[in-house]
This record gives sequence, structure tokens and C-alpha cells, in this order.
Amino acid sequence: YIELKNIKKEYVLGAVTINAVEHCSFEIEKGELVVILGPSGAGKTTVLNLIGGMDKPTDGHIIIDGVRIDEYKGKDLVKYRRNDIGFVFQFYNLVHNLTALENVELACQICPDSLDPKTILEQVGLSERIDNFPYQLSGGEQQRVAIARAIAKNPKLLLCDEPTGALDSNTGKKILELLQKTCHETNMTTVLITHNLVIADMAHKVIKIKNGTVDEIIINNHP
Amino acid sequence: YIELKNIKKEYVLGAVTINAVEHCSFEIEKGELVVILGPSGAGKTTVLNLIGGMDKPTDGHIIIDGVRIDEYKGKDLVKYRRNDIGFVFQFYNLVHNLTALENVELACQICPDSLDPKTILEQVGLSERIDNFPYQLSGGEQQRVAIARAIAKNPKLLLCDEPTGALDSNTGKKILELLQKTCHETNMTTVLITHNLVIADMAHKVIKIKNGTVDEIIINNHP
Ligand SMILES: Nc1ncnc2c1ncn2[C@@H]1O[C@H](COP(=O)(O)OP(=O)(O)OP(=O)(O)O)[C@@H](O)[C@H]1O
Ligand SMILES: Nc1ncnc2c1ncn2[C@@H]1O[C@H](COP(=O)(O)OP(=O)(O)OP(=O)(O)O)[C@@H](O)[C@H]1O
Ligand SMILES: [Mg+2]
Ligand SMILES: [Mg+2]
Repeated sequence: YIELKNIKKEYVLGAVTINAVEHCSFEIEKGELVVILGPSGAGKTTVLNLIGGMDKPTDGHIIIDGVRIDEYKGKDLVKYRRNDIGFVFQFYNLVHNLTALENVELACQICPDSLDPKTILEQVGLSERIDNFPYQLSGGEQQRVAIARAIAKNPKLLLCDEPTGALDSNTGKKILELLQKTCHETNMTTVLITHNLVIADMAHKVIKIKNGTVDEIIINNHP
Repeated sequence: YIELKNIKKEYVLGAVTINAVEHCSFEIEKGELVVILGPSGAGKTTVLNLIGGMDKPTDGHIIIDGVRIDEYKGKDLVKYRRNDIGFVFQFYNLVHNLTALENVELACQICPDSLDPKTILEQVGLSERIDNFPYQLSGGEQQRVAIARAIAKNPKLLLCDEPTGALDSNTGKKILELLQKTCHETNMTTVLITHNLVIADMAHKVIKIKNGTVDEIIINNHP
């Protein structure tokens, strides 16, 4: 379902070039829960942004469902990002002048098969807070709104950048179980960046990234 | 050195009142490294904001170095926040149109006994990136700039809100060792919110907060 072939991503800053990712190749099957591990600055967010069509690779191919998305432009790219992808950003990117419920509804409006916003906010433990604005919520509560927004789109591919970074281990576990359940029930493919090794044990596949390239891939037959 | 006496903090949202913190009392000695643990939404950030003078309690006393800071107004409050406190916010709050070095220098300019910005950025592992802007850095790299900015002020009291949330365990450990070292050498008091139980073991004291109040206090004689 997802195939990265020899991906390279450079950032040119004046006279300096930063090789964020190079010689990066891996495959992910449909319906899999895959975890990406790696130290700070390894290139994890860069890889996730490339898979989600938020950025373009400097070289190499990204093939999703048989189509090269690195060649997408304009309308095709917008349609891919809107309909196929649910994204939980590392810094949430909530709309600050909309309530928790409105933030989730906004994502549902652009998606044909979306789920019910209130139900998803209940599932992440925020039924009491749906009419609050992001600044009235704690860090972990804001993160849970961002997770609800991505799941409610009922996407084919869910990309999560440290979705439980601001959560305590109990709350984090409940959120992961929700992701795992959604993944199984709707055959959604999930790619998740984390530093939490307990989460890595729940995944079908773990891809370890170091200095911008794949360091090791571990297959887990009984997650 | 720090004494919280029966602290209460309410947020009034129209007809609803949220009791973020109530009946919260504890003491912290000078030079101690204290960790605050608790689930998402427990009131940890609220307590840290109150100690740092970023917000006012609804009721109760906050006494730092024998002075009631909850009664501070205007100039006294600004002086307290500038000279005594180093703050690592949960969402970094870096100035986006300044480089990493300029962000740290800005904090040093307002402080009489500040340390050398370049040296501190080197100690957090960013000597190659000091001339980059926040958007050019990864999540963990931005967090390390925020940590360097707080330490470089050479404050009496360092308040950190999940300072290693975006870091892998190796990078996180190096940062904590830096904080522990700074704490010992300069007799700086450090209060640190975290979900990482390994960090809690490094502290002199652990304060567990649940539903807005102190649930348990653990003293650790050999951190
Ligand atoms: N400005 C505000 N208006 C209304 N409620 C608020 C406000 N700030 C915080 N709260 C509420 O107060 C409670 C405590 O929030 P706080 O940010 O202190 O939690 P926390 O322990 O830091 O959680 P996390 O681990 O998720 O960051 C939460 O239920 C939160 O929703
Ligand atoms: N816009 C940019 N311009 C220049 N360099 C960048 C840019 N974005 C990322 N980088 C660099 O590319 C490298 C990889 O960044 P990336 O954000 O993918 O790391 P990461 O693995 O997600 O790290 P973290 O765990 O700290 O979030 C880093 O060294 C970073 O500084
Ligand atoms: Mg990242
Ligand atoms: Mg918080």
C-alpha cells in the first residue's frame, strides 16, 4: 500500500545544505499499524510530512495505492490530503478561535465519509469540554482534540506525530487502544511516530530511523 | 523556599466554573529538584503558572523566599518574573522570527547574572544550528532551544513543563543531567512536570497531583 523508494530530502539554508533524509526506503501494508522510532532530529517528522503530501522529496519515489504521489500537483494533491489523510501534527495546529467541537467539525466537512464529531470527542474523554476553546484546555486535552479531528475524518491513512507525547501513560494507553480499534475495524493504515517503547510493542512493524535513513525494521507477528 | 498554602484556582466560563486546582499545599526547599506527576488535566501546568507568577490564584497564599508573590502587582511582578524565574513552557513559546541564538540572547539581555548563550546551546547539542529559525528545527530541537533559553538566565527558580516530552530517551537523559548539574552547581531550585517515571527517580521530591489537588508526596533521600 505505501512504498518509499530511495527517498532524499534536503533543506538548503544559504550556503549550508541539511540532509534531513537520504536513501530512505520501506514498505507498509494496508491496515497495518506501523511505528517510527528515532532520536531527536533523525528525520521522523520529515518522512511523515512526505508520506502525507505536506512536502515534496528532493529525490526518490513515494507510491501510495499504486500511484506516485510525489508527482501530484494542485487539485490532485489537495484531494489526496483532504480525502485520504488524517494528520495529527507534532504541535496540534488547532484553530484557536474555534471550539473543540468546531475544530473536529471543520475536518469532517471536507470529508465524504466522516464520523460523528461528538462521538469521537467522547471516545477521547472530552465530552465535558467540547464547547471550550484550545486556550481553555490543558496540553494533553488539546492533543486529544487534534487526535479526534484526525480520526473523525475516517481517513484511509492516519499519520500521527507523537500523538501521546503530552499524555500520562494511562491516558496515552486509552488513546492508543482507540487508534488500534479504529485501525482494525475500518482497515485504516496507521503510521505513528513515538519515543514511547511500550507503544512500539503494539505495532505490526517498527521502523527505526537514524541520521535520516532507515537503521532497522522489526516485524512483530503478534502485536 | 517555596510554600503553597491551600491554593485554589477556578476558571469561570459563562455559567460553568472549572476547579482547576483546590486545597493544594506543599513546600519545596532551596536547591531541590522536585518533580510534579499527574494525569492529563490534573492541574500541573496551572500550579506551575501560579508559582511562576504567570497567573493569580483564586484563593490561598504562595510564599517564595518569605514573600507573598500572589500579592505582587505591576513592577514587582515583572521584576520577579524577569530576574528570579526561568520558564520552559509546555509549548516552547519561541519567538519565530529570531534565530535559536537570538532567542537565548533575548532572555539573557533582561537578566543581570546570565550565562553565555552559545555555551548553553552547545551543552544542549545545538552548536551547529544556532543560526537557524524555529521553523527550520525539528520538534525536539526547538524544545532544546527553549531549555537553553531558561537555563541561560541563570535563574533562582527553574520551572519546566514537560521539558523532555518531544525528546527520545537518550537526548532526554542528557538534558536532565544538564539540569541536575546546573541545579547542584548554582543551588538553583528546579520544579519539573513530567510523565516520564524514570525522571521522577532523579528528583529529591515527587508531588503527585490528581483532580487539582495533592494526592501524594514522595521524598527521595538518594536521588
Ligand atoms: N484558561 C482556562 N480556562 C478554563 N479551563 C482551563 C484553563 N486552563 C486550564 N483549564 C482546565 O484546568 C484543568 C487543569 O489544566 P492544566 O493545564 O493545569 O492540566 P495539566 O495537568 O497540565 O494537564 P496536561 O498533562 O494535559 O498538560 C484542565 O481540566 C483544563 O481544562
Ligand atoms: N524547514 C527546515 N529547514 C531546515 N532544516 C530542517 C527543516 N525541517 C527540519 N529540518 C532538519 O531536518 C532534520 C530532521 O528533522 P525532523 O523534524 O524530521 O526530525 P524528527 O526526527 O522529527 O525530530 P524530533 O524527534 O526532534 O521531532 C533536523 O536536523 C532538522 O533540524
Ligand atoms: Mg518531529
Ligand atoms: Mg500541562
